[in-house]
Amino acid sequence: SAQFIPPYTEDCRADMYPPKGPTFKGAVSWYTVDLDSPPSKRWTAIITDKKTDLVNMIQAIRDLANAFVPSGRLVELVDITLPIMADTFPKPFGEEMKGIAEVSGVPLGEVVLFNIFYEVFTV
Amino acid sequence: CTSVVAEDKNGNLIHGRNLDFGLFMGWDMKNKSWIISEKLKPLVVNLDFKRNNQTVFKSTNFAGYVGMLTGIKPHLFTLTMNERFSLDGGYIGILEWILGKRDGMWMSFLTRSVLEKANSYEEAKTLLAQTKLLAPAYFILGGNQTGQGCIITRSRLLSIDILEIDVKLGRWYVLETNYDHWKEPLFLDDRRTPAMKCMNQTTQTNITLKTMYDVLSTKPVLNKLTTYTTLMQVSEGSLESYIRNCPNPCMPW
Repeated sequence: SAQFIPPYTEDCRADMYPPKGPTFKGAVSWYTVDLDSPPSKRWTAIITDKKTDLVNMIQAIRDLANAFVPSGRLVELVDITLPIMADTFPKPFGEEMKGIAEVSGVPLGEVVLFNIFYEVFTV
Repeated sequence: CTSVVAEDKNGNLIHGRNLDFGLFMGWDMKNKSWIISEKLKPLVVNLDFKRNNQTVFKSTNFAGYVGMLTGIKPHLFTLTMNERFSLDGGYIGILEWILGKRDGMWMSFLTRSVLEKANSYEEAKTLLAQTKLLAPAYFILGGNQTGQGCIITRSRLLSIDILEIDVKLGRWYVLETNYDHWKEPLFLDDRRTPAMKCMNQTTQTNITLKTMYDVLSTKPVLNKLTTYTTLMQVSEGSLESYIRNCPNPCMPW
């Protein structure tokens, strides 16, 4: 039972495992990342599988940016400036992001933004 | 986010976490959900990083994100990170980086480097505590021996505090949400109290991956921002993840 006023604190749940029911949305697929392969190639299999979902998520962030700056300048700024930043990252991260951009078709600047979102989000 | 490292009666370390993300980034009125959180869920993947066909470490990631937020170095240590808010935040680190001052590490690149290169709990703890960062963070680290579980509270430059498991003091688990453990959490976002209530109710005798999952399934520890739950057991070298939903009524965060 959950209290019907915020913060909707529940009694401690029990027997939720193995995961099932309305709080379980699905299992998670396994992939291998081969660290012996070139950085720009090691994410290819995963991104090929998840390309549509990645493009959808990036589009949602783009929509959010355009909601703040309707002129689209903010997204333009990301697409122009952040690719430069990719070359400043320690190896192998910049190369891996370039490989992800190439396979997914997402602009490199937006892949970089996704990967530095933790630091950006503290703003 | 909520991360917990617990030691059972046999000295096994169990590490669980809810990854909550997408706050204030667009609310879907119709579905009563956060837009970005829902877009991230299909991107959740488990990764097995291999070299010479041997597992180096395993992680739960969002596809397209090359850093690490949740990972295990099988039989050695487990690592998760939670967001820490501070005025001396990431935007300062980014500005320094852009201006050419690049002696700090991007948080998720550090966690990946630690999972890839560190070969013990102590080595990982030293790297996480002492490496200069671009943004503040909480690192939650579990080892493979009794007493090896800690919360490292980091500012950009310093390790502010390390809280360790100490079974003799009755502290058989350490739990971190997104607030310094020596301060009260924001009253509007107190996930710590219900989580600790459920951990204490579980007791050290009964803590297992299953009962850890129960704690991480209890509202508001489970909330509308929760994208996935990961359970890790270092002695088994096991990592398992589940994509989550929070049926109404449910806290937005």
